[in-house]
Amino acid sequence: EMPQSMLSQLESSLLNCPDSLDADSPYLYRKPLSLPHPTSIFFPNEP
Amino acid sequence: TVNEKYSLVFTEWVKLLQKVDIEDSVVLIFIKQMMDKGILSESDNMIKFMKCALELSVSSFKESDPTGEVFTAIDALGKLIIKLLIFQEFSDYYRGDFLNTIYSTILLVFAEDHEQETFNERPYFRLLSNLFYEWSNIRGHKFSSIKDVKIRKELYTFDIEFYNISATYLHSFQPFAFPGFSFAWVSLISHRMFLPQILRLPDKSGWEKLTLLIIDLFKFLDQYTKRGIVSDAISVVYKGTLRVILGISNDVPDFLIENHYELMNNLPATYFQLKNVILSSIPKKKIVPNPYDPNLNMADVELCQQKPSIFYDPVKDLQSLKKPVDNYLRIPSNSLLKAILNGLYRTEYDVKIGVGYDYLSIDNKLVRGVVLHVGIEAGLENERTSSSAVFNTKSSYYTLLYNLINEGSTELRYQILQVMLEQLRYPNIHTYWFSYVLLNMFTSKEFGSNISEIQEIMLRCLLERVIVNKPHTWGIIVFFTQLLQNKEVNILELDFIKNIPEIENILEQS
Amino acid sequence: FGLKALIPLIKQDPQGEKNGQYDHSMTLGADLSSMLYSLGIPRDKQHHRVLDTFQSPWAETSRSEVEPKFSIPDSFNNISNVLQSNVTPPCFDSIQNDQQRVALFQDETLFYLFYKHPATVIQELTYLELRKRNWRYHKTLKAWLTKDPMMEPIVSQDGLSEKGSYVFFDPQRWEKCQRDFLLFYNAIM
Repeated sequence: EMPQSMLSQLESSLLNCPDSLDADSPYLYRKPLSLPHPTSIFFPNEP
Repeated sequence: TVNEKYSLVFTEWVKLLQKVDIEDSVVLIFIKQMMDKGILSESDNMIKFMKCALELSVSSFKESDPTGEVFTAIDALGKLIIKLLIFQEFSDYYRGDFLNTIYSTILLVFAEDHEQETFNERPYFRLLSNLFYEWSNIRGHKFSSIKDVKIRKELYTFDIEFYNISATYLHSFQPFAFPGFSFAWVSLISHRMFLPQILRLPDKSGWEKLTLLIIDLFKFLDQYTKRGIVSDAISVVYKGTLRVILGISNDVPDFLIENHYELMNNLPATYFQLKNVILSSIPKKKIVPNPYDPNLNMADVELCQQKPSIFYDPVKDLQSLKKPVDNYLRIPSNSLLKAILNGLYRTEYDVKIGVGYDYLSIDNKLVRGVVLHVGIEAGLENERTSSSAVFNTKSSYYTLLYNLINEGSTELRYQILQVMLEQLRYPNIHTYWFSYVLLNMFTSKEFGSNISEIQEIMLRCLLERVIVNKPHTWGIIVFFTQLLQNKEVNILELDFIKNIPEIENILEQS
Repeated sequence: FGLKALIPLIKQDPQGEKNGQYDHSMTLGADLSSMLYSLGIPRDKQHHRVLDTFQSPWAETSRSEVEPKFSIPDSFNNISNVLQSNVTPPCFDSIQNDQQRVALFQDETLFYLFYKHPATVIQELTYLELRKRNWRYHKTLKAWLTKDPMMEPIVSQDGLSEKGSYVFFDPQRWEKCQRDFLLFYNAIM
């Protein structure tokens, strides 16, 4: 039988399961194409 | 303190990577300065530094706003490790030692953290994912992105070792040891920058370690797949496993084909569908005749003359049975048979949850080894001499299996027949030969009063493979058709069939 | 080891499952079509490798695509004069100085830059240029549209809207498409 402490750890692992975003390429600094600028609030704000 | 100093240096490294490109010369200068100060050049210091950097990165993850960038420090650490792995002067010690040291250090920090309430698998997953990602990136086109010719050659030679060392450490991180990492672990062994690469290393150099990892997973599932309700977490692990195996079956079916023996040795006994998925793998580019064609005859299928490839020779597992089996195949004798029979019994019960049983008294691995070895030898003989030498109920290959079944206990009969049916896979000589053996046994007059039990067990093992959801193996379908169509035994008239209406119904419909 | 042991599986008795028999999802398994479909087996009626773009062992944690292995040949890096830039890689830092460069871009390039770089100088620059080319940005649809030259719209009685035929640029499908539309003047900019 799985001991209770082990079951808790397993369930915690399920809860924190990494997803595809976690497996994606690491964050890399890249010189941005353009400087930040305040644009209209109506423009899309997510690329 | 030393730790505080190392924390400052690592923090500077993280900040640096947020301001400049990783290929910027400033980055190399920073690393050089770390080496000049002895932080990275002396092994003890390097371990202390890495330990400190990892602990800091994990803390940073835990304290970061979960909606923001939580992996900044971990990503920076991954970059540093890879830079060092590639560009260090490995004169005093070897690149493999460095990688081992890094992994050991990660394991140390991880193991301590795993026991805490606050443990979270994600930063460790991220770090290992990053290492796989970075390595996968640079190894493209034989490491052509590395300008230095000497380093490029070294890395190319090191490639196989990179994956095998990584696999060795993944084995240490397995769910039995660190249940709090289980889901990250399954995600890592199936990572797009690890699994397809280790599957495709030249000369199958990664297969042994990969099989070990899959066996780790199967053993974990086996341990906690109890009768009755299986816990949600285990159920989810199972689904992930199934999905990964389906992926392997699609991309590199040869891996499952050639390693089926070891996988079957460790697959939980009640996992009928997963068993079928593994055994249904067909080599790429093989066009296989329709198994449902009632006129199909294996004798006419050219593919059925070819020997299947086997990566792990089961003869290695036969131990003290190797000699008696090989001797029997040369010259059958009763004393050899007795020796083999006795050798198959275990000294202790094996707790094994199966359908209809909870423990076994016969060594399943040895049975599988013996049966497959006999099949391999029969296949070799078929090629060496002629098919009449092996497709022959008087041949020693047939008589060995026949006698083991005839003399054996109910359990032994079950195990042998089940393992023989496992060999009914895609069209090849083993599928063909074992079909021949099984069909002859089913209709044999030689078993006397034992025939009823043997037929029932054979049908039981066969139905295990067909009453489940698809896929169904080619060989099983063809054999099932042959059995249903055979003129010598009317299955529906058998007493034990008539006594079980549910089974009778299925067979009538079939 | 006989046939009777299979009866609980054949009957699929849910009571049996609770009474300490077998978890059918593992013994009998399930229909694998949806799992195979989520894996991309097959995709576009063809056989493809799936492990190279494998997102996660579970469909539930495969919410996004993952970057597969790829390499960029050296000759593709450090190409000079991309996007009319003197600097490599290109950059857009000034509304005044960079307007002329932007005027040389095709419509699609403008749309690409507009959607790809929110809250930046280039988003503003492309907005200004598209307006010069008689495209208007719809605030709610978050899409660009222009008048269909073949049709004259009908202005409403209250002068607040017009009904007509317009060419929209759809950023999801990345193509221009013609639509009949009721356009409110306060919705566009």
